[in-house]
Amino acid sequence: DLGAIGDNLGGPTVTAGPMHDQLYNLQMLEAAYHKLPQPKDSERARSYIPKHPVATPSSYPQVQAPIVNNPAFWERLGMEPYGADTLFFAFYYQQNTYQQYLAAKELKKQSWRFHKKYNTWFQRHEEPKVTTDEYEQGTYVYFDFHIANDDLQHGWCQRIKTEFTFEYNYLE
Amino acid sequence: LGIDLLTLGLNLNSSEDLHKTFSSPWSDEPAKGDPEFVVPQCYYTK
Amino acid sequence: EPDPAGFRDQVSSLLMEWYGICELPGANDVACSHFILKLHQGGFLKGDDMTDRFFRCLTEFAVAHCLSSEGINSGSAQSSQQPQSLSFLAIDTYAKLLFSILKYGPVEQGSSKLLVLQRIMAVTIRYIQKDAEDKKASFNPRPYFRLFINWLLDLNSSDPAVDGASFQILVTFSNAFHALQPLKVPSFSFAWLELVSHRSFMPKILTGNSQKGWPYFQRLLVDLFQFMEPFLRNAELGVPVHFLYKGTLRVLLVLLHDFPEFLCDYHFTFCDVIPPSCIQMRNIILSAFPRNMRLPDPSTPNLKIDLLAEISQSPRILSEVDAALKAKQMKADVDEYLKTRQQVSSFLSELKQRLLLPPSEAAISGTRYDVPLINSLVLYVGMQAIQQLQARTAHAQTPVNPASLAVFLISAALDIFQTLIVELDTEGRYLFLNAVANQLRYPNTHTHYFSFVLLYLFAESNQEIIQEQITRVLFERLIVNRPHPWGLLITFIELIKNPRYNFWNRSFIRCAPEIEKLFESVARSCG
Repeated sequence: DLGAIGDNLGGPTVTAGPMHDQLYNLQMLEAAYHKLPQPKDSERARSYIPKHPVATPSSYPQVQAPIVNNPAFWERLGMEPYGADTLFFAFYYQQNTYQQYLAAKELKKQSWRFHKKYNTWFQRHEEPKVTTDEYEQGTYVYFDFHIANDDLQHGWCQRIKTEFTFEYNYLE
Repeated sequence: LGIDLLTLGLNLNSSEDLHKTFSSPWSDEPAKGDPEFVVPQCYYTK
Repeated sequence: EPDPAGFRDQVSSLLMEWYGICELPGANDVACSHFILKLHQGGFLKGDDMTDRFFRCLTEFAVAHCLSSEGINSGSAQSSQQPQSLSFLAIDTYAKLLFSILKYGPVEQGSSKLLVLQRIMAVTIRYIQKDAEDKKASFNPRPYFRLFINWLLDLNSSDPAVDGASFQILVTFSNAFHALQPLKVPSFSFAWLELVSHRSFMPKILTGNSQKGWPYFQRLLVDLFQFMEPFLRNAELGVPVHFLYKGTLRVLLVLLHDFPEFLCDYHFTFCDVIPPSCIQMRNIILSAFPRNMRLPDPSTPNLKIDLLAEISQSPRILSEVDAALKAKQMKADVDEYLKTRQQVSSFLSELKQRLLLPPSEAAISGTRYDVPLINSLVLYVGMQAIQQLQARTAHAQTPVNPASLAVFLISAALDIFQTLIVELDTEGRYLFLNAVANQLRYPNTHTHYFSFVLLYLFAESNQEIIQEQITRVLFERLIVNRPHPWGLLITFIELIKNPRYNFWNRSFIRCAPEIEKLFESVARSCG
């Protein structure tokens, strides 16, 4: 019943529905024409699910401002006086969202590079002393969550790492 | 004599693929289009 | 058999429980995976009859909830014109369950995830087919459309849970859409075309996987054309058919722009199922050319198409050109004749008769002729002639100038074409000339050869009616709105420019003032 096209592509052995005559098909098409899928039938609320939701006082906006999905917003945030910290915040605290992607793009533009093994962003502090096809070695700044040994003082900060080897297969 | 196909809402001279913003066969508006992005697996830090 | 006692209540409470999990704020991976494990332990996901019952109930509850919201949300005084606002809460909740089964299902049964997906798809297909059969004109496709949209978006995400099986998942969707094609579920037609052309499906099945997805999508396009074909034979289309037709044009334009090679390689299949009256739609397909090809402007003065590099390359044809010939047991006779050119068993004189349909089929097909058989005969014979040509020029002692038309005179093939053009009646001749004109596409050996065949038949024929009909077949393809295939333009330009065809002195050019003006305006637009 498929005419010149062999039904040789397989598929579930679903009971073949009945074939109808043209008049029936036209009537059903007419009926379907009055029940077209609507644009919103295809849209899914882009529900952002915060990882660790905190009850936000009702005086605050209850949904994210659309601007966080605007690439230009993140370009501005990357500039002075905001600097990279906001980008790092979006990257680590808004995971699996478009803004994480935008923040990462902006960090990359500022020549930060992500180390997949340490989940850490590095930036050359000076030209590396050694560079080969597999890695580079030198002094880097990196953005890290630092816990002081007395555990009193901790938080995100930028630190210096000398003699670090950045293996390229860990470069995302 | 057919339809002037340029009136169907598709930018046939676009250098970009049309399917990315093809909203539906019934509409001559391009889809707003979810931003096309993939967050690499390693960005999901535990 | 009916569901076991209490089964439906059990499924209903599981759906409520699942809804509760989905409503939890934040990512609830742990809760999801516990619930999926519970379903496994409850025996709902073994892929057996219980699984079918489970998902059939879930579908029923979710659809019922959605349609029950029809009255609530949009007020009772809704006109049938205004689209109802439906709540998809239950549909979305149920849809998420499928993705979660794939994502959180026990990993050791990697392959069985796909089986569970195919099983759930088969249950869904049967449910839709039955619902459409029962409800007929009051069937509402929108809940099912929403269900598939959810699954398309979830299962085509790049989530690692499904990434590995993405091609098989696309094939599963393709088989599902094939089972729900308009000829089988006509009341699902609009939803169906929107799903098949969705940006989460069409580009994915046509991209990558070394084009393994192409045959599946080609089959879906054929499903659509076969459904529309009876309604497109007449020029006047009813509103719903015209709406579906315009939607089809949009999809074809996206394919023409983004995947032209796909249209190129399956043009023969599509021409089999597009009615001859659908000239513009067919032109879209025939105008496709490979993206890496640059077409010279057909109106370039003294354009030497014989010298184009591409003109000696054969086009890729993925359709089974000789399928119809084999099905009608004609292939052997054709091969025999092409090889020996003997009057075997009066092959030529019977040819016309063999192209006719039995009266019963003629009534359904709207024509007395077997169009796919004519298409198959014309292209197959042409391809054999081209092969002989290439063999001959490859072994020629003195290099044969491909520009000389003489090389085309593979007489066995031309015998067949000349027999057809002389013996067929007007309708048959029109269908035969259409089959030839359908090969006038981008620069390749088929375009070159069939362009020659049309011009040769025009020049050699001593009946004006034949010359008129050849002109008509070319002309009707040129006066419709764009696009126009490159091979069509260069053939028509050659016909009107080359004095050998003495075109402008043909009486049918002047059969009416507006016709004469039309010829002149088309000639001008062809430069």
